[in-house]
Amino acid sequence: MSCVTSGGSGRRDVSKLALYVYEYLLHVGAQKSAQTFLSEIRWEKNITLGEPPGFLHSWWCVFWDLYCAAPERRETCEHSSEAKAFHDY
Amino acid sequence: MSCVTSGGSGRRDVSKLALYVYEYLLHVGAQKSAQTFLSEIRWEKNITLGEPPGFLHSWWCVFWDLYCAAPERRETCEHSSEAKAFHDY
Amino acid sequence: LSEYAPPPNRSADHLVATNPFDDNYNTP
Repeated sequence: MSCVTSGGSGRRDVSKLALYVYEYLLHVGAQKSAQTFLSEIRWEKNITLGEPPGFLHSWWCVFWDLYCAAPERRETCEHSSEAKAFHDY
Repeated sequence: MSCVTSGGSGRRDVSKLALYVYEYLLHVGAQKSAQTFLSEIRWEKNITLGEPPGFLHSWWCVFWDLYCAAPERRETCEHSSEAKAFHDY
Repeated sequence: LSEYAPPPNRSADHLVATNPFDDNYNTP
């Protein structure tokens, strides 16, 4: 599924991703990388951070847990019982 | 749901996220930020990239579309009809 | 670095950013 639809929401969610990557870099402690990133993508808007670990990290964990709990993977990947229940349900 | 379990799979998906963020930074043209990120997290440079735009970008598009199509958000966020059908189904 | 940072990877590790939904993802 392509993200960058013709001027539609695609552009907005691509810049959302940049925003949450910036937040992720700061929350892991990669301050220099975060500042360099803003200047390389010429981001001018001021940014309000979410609570650590941030939106991207939090949703990635949910995704990865569900990915590992899938029936075809759960024997080899560690996952939470909640994620297993989600698939089984 | 916390990602950072003590040395369990949580560490691995935290590493996976860092790998895909590094790949994303390179694919969006933020080379300096990508290199700074690697040195700040003390990773060596032997990394092989996936095809542009990289997995994080592709995953984000699907995730964000589904996130916006959720019943409690769909009135205010643009989303695809497929994502709406996924929730309704 | 914060608690959310990944562990430093040993220089021996060669990391490949493959799509985890690719069929050959788990092959070593």
